[in-house]
Amino acid sequence: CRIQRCNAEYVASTSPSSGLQEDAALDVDYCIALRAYALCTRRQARSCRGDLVYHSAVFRIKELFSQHNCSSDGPTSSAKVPSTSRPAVSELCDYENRVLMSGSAGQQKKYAHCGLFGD
Amino acid sequence: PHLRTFRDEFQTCKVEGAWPLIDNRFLSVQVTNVPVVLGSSATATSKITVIFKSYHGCTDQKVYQATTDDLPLAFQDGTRSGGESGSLTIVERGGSGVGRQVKIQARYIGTSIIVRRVGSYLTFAIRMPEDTLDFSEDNGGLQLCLHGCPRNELIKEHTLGRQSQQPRVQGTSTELGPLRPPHQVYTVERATAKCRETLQVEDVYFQSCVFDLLTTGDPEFSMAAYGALEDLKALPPSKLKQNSPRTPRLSNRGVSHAAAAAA
Repeated sequence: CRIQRCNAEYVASTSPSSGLQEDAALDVDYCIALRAYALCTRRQARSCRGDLVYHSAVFRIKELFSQHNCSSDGPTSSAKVPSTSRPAVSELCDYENRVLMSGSAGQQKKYAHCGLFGD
Repeated sequence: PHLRTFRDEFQTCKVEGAWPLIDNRFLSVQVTNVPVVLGSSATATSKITVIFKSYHGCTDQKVYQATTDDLPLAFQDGTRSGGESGSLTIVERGGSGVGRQVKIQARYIGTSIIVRRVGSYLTFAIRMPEDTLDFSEDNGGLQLCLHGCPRNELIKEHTLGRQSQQPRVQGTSTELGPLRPPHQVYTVERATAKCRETLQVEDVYFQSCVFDLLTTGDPEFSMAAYGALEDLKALPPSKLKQNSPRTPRLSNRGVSHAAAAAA
């Protein structure tokens, strides 16, 4: 169970030094960070089934979505998004751009293929 | 149909009726497969439905549906794109490709889809970033692209061998899919020659081609295998794992033996 890692990433992405504040209601960047946190916890669902910290995080995330009026669908980012250079919608709606913005440009993104054909 | 999963596993399945290929928070893909010949459990795809789920600020929910009779160049609402920045678009693929092809580009999730109509059936290919897939997702395990086909839906060599005792009769009922003229009977040698003509490299796609010709006698299926290989090249996984000739990494290893038995 790696819920602590999710917590740490979320704290890092919402810390004052990242340019984000939890009380910045309706902040697009904050919602991105929150969605990333939610995604990270979802991925731990199986391994953290019996972990209290995990269940607390799930509960808290639900509350935060509601408090900040964040939609659960939308872009996520696993890294800091500086609010001073907020990206345009067209950039946020481009996966490749988001990868570049999240600072993992040097790290090649992996793609998977699925195909169905014939009889 | 033949399935190449996100994990690069290769399977041949029955999966008759409607089955989910993908179902996550970004999109759902469902296919409908119908039997192609009497006396065989082999099926082919007659309908594909893709639901692009609403993605805040980028696109509203859009539904794309293709059938054997209709491969539209638009979503069900008549539009060809979603979102202001063109983050979801449909284009027709041209060139020297096999059959009619439609490519759907979902830039906001880094995903591309190719749907083809080859002969009387459809083929499907998708490329998605691995970080948008959740392999640990536990929703009944029914996502063929993620987890492959359930065991009891796999077509295995022993099953084929037993079925091969019965002569294959071409389906003529609409219940079995589109009406098709009777096809020729292929021997292993003729099927192999035909597939070699189309595919050249003897990999899993080649073996699928031989299997399909022996099962149906329909030469269009060799073009479906060729199209699927072209789609793999157009939408490659990061680490392209092409199998070396005659040493396939098949889940249903030994398709060629099964095909020979069927003949």
